[in-house]
Amino acid sequence: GSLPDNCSLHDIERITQNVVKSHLETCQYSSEELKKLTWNVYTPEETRSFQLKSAEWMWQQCALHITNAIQYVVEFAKRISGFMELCQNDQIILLKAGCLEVLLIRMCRAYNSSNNTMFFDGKFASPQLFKALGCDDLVNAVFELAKSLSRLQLNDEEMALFSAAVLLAPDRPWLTESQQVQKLQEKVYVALQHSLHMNGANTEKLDKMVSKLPQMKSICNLHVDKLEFFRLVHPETAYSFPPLYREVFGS
Amino acid sequence: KEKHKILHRLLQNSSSPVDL
Repeated sequence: GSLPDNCSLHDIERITQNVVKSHLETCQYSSEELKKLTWNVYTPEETRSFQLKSAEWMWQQCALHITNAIQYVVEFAKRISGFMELCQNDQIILLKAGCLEVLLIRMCRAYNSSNNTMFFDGKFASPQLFKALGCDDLVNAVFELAKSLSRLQLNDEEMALFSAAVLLAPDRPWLTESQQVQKLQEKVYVALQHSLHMNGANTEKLDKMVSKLPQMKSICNLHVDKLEFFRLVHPETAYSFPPLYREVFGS
Repeated sequence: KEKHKILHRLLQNSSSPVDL
């Protein structure tokens, strides 16, 4: 389609390169590593032993993995041109509100749709492995999203631009310079449209990506609800979660 | 700032899990 008047083709290519490079440099696992590990699946016995763990132990493990992954998303954000020029308040707001959504997009790289397993702590795990968490609905929602995202078969460029567009959301509450964020998001969005167009993808693909946003938001809300409930039942364990996890998802 | 001191620190420091 037509480019916005303040966005030349050269701009678009520069933005695309920057965002894709930032994404590839800050992925915890490369596509090759994940491919190698794809068939490294937890055995039924191993799955059973996870299921028999305490809720506290399992929540602690997941909080640790999410915290580790968040640091990579922070690094991704820092490398997106323009992000560090935003005021500190807005950088924090965008990361607090968007880092889990970006993680959910990235997670589909670690999802194997042929056996409905997700890479977790060294091997690929089925949803049942997470039974001890006591939030099957959240776990199933995450697997469902990963399944539907993986069906879109996003390439690295599309995933990078989609992640950046989701992160640079101007409608996050308490933003002080939302217009600046909107400008950044618009450019990334145009770059994404351009990338899809150049790859011969039809407009439906972008619509399908955008249609996942409500699902992602509801998973993020469900996660906070489950965490609040867990914190009521196991306050000491919740307090021992990594400080960054508490900072990002604390009320 | 106090409430988000770790995020602030991550945003400020140049070393990152990726470099480590």
